[in-house]
Amino acid sequence: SPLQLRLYEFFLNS
Amino acid sequence: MLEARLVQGGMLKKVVDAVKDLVTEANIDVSSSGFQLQAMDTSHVSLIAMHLRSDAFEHFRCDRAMSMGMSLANLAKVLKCAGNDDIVTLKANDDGDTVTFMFESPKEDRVSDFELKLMDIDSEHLGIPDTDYCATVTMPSGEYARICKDLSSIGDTVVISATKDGVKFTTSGDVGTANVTVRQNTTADKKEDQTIIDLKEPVALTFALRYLTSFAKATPLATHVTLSMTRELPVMVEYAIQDMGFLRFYLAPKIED
Repeated sequence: SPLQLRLYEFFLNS
Repeated sequence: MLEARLVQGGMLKKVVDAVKDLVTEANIDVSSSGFQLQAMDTSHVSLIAMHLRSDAFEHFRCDRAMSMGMSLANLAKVLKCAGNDDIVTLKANDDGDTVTFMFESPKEDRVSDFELKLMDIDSEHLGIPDTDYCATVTMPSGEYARICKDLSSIGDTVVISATKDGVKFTTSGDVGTANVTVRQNTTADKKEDQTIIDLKEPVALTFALRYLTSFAKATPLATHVTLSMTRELPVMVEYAIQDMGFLRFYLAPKIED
């Protein structure tokens, strides 16, 4: 099944 | 000192009911711009971003920006005690460890107040870049909820693909496969039934249905929901809180392993 990405892979900690 | 009086208190109940299953505790940030909440679910796959603008309130006073950490389950318990038509007033001191909710019935014949304990919550704040989305679809929120529910009975993962022909939701599972295509419909008699698709480039993304289904708990908030997608980026699912703000959900996509 497809791999679930995490938000950290798109949005930076601010 | 915080004092905020919201005539449409029922709106607050709907917002909290929409997010409490995804996020158990969160900081509600209060400043002169209003109330903001940003929180991720425990698996860091989805994110809630809510803004209720200060001008949504009949009276709004916030002397100093503050962060109020709350258990959303406890907040929901308190708000459950408010009537749907009640006026809700929040009060908190700058360095206090509680927030007080006052509920007034529309006829002003019943007033109640509840003090909720605040908690320290370490929360991560993510910077969400401004994005030019390839495709945005604004559709009836009930239709979105129905698609999520129907497809969840067939599969766990949905491919949402936007083309000039419309937006197609595809899933498959042990039972077989399912496709639902939503087409632009700007001629519906009732505005609530209209669907608007703005496509700059075709895009297809894969998502876990259980999160998209969870977002649909915001359905009572708005007649429409907007899905915004760009290649290789989280989808944004947005419910307007009337003209008072928004509740947005972001969900990271799945990719082929």
